[in-house]
Amino acid sequence: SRERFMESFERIQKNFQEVFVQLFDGGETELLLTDPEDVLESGIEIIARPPGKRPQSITMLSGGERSLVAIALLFAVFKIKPSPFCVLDEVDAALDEANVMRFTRLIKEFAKDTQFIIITHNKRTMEIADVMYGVTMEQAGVSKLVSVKFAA
Amino acid sequence: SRERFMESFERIQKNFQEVFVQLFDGGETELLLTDPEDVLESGIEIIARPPGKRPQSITMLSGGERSLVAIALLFAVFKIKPSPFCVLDEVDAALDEANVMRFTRLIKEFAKDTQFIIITHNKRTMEIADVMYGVTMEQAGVSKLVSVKFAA
Amino acid sequence: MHLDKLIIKGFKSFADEVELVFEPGITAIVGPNGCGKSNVSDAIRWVLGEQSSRSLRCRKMEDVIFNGGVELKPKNLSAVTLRLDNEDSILPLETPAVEIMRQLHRSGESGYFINQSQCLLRDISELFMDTGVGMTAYSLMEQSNIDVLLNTQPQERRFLFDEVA
Amino acid sequence: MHLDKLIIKGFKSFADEVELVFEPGITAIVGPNGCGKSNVSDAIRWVLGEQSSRSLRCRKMEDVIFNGGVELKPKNLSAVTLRLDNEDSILPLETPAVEIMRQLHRSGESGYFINQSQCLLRDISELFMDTGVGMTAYSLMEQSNIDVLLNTQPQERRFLFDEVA
Ligand SMILES: Nc1ncnc2c1ncn2[C@@H]1O[C@H](COP(=O)(O)OP(=O)(O)OP(=O)(O)O)[C@@H](O)[C@H]1O
Ligand SMILES: Nc1ncnc2c1ncn2[C@@H]1O[C@H](COP(=O)(O)OP(=O)(O)OP(=O)(O)O)[C@@H](O)[C@H]1O
Ligand SMILES: [Mg+2]
Ligand SMILES: [Mg+2]
Repeated sequence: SRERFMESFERIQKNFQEVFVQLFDGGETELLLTDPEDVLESGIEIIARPPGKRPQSITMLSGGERSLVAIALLFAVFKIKPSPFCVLDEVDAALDEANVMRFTRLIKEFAKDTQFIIITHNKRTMEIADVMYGVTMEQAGVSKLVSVKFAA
Repeated sequence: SRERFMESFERIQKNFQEVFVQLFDGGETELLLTDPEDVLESGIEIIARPPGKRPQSITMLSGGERSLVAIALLFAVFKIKPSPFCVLDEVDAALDEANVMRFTRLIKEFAKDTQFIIITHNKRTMEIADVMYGVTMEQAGVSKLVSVKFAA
Repeated sequence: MHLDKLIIKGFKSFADEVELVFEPGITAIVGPNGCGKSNVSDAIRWVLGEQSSRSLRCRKMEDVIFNGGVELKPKNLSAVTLRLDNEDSILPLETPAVEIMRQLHRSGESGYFINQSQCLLRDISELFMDTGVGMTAYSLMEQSNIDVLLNTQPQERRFLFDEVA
Repeated sequence: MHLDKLIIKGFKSFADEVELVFEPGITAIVGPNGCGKSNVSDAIRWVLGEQSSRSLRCRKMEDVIFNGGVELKPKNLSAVTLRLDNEDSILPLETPAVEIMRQLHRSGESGYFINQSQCLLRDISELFMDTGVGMTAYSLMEQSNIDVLLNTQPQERRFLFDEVA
């Protein structure tokens, strides 16, 4: 069971590094076990080195950089245990335009095997949707749907 | 001292209601003492009723609505104990365009007595600035300033 | 397996019945603050069996039932139906589509249904076991969960890793 | 009283000296993710005497010193200077402008200065007492503090109210 955890831990590490590089356009990342002696109870530390910078704990990263790290970690796990569908709720909120573009490129790649439902306020993210639903509240307090379907 | 707390509590309540109405374009809000018997130790509950909806605890509000409530509360306190300057770091991140406009209107009103330094990614928020500084990182890992000053 | 259709009625701000049809690709949900987008995500979690009212931003499960608008009275029943395409037989059922439904009445009476016959919550969990529908898909759903994932103690963060191992 | 000028050198990502001139009105700070905007806000908190490295997103105070880039070596000194306009005499000093400076050397040696003469942290706190520069101004500074304010327990939230009372 210790072997099983370490095996999946190393697979996540590898995927995390790959997705990180896609989202940061370079750089490196590392997942550290805070207690390598006690693998089944140990905490997991995240060290990230965006391109051009030195490695640091994720606490010192910016808001947008932290979003990218969280997305990279979730997708790293996702690659191992894919879900047939995935709902993202405004995970792009803190990203600048260049990072939203890298994020959308990542989504399009994962969308080959996974159905995505993405809640967003961002116009660039909306552009990669096959179908778009608008939710409105014309009548006080009551949600209604407006479907804005795109041609294929 | 109990009187002193209650007096400032009621002033905050009144300001909170006023700023809330400006940011939500209507609606009502209420601050409740969880333990009215022990005013100096009691917690403070926030009930908000956006226009058209029924009053509810802030846990059920949306991301953007929560941002507006937090901004209203901070400015309610601000009105009582104004600071000569105020730094806002991406408090508009979760707001849609209509709410950013209400937010900027509020800032312009407070800007008569308070100097604001606003960090933002939002173009509408940038529009109310008298001066704008761009921060860049051309050299790896080193921040530089580019001043984009506007004519008065 | 992919989501086919989601029907929401009486759940949170969806007082009247609303139907979303999903394609296998990418669906975007957009709209102003407070209009109900995250509530759609909550509806999917809820019909899949979410038991934590807190993760649905509620104090008690009854709070998911439409509690009225300024002009509209509260509803007494919340019902969400999720239809999944099962052409690839990932779900352990014979039908090419599988429909799950969850209801909650204000009286507290609640029900789960698979293909329109009543079942237990456990049957819904077992249906999705080994399909990958679970914690990871869920952990991607919450608004502002970026900070949750990164602000947790290194000790708590390992749930994501244990889930996979 | 308003902020006049902020000079940052060796603090966080500002390896080289940078000077921001503020007008009494509204100043916007913009730029891509990770370029240093929040670090400007941290610099203002730091020079005003912030003691909590955690609220500056650091593990120890030494972390505020520029720790190097891929091609650049770390610096050994962080220095931030804040000049405030004092024409309205809100600050209890005679001069029409007041300059506060804070330094931290990697050796651990640190210094506070008011109008270029060394002083204690306490002198900086007393300088700003009753001017309104404090918790409330600070609580508006942190990125993602919206959730902090609203997610706190009703019990913790009262700090904001106690501050004013
Ligand atoms: N049981 C309920 N009955 C009626 N309205 C409810 C109920 N539960 C939640 N709501 C309302 O739904 C609204 C929140 O919707 P939601 O969180 O989906 O917004 P959103 O579209 O995600 O907005 P944002 O862009 O700000 O995140 C709130 O205004 C809340 O009052
Ligand atoms: N002591 C230090 N030395 C060098 N770089 C540092 C130091 N402390 C922080 N940084 C770097 O500063 C960057 C963060 O800057 P900051 O938080 O100001 O970004 P930001 O402009 O606010 O971005 P965002 O829009 O994403 O919030 C991080 O990449 C971090 O690595
Ligand atoms: Mg939302
Ligand atoms: Mg920032």
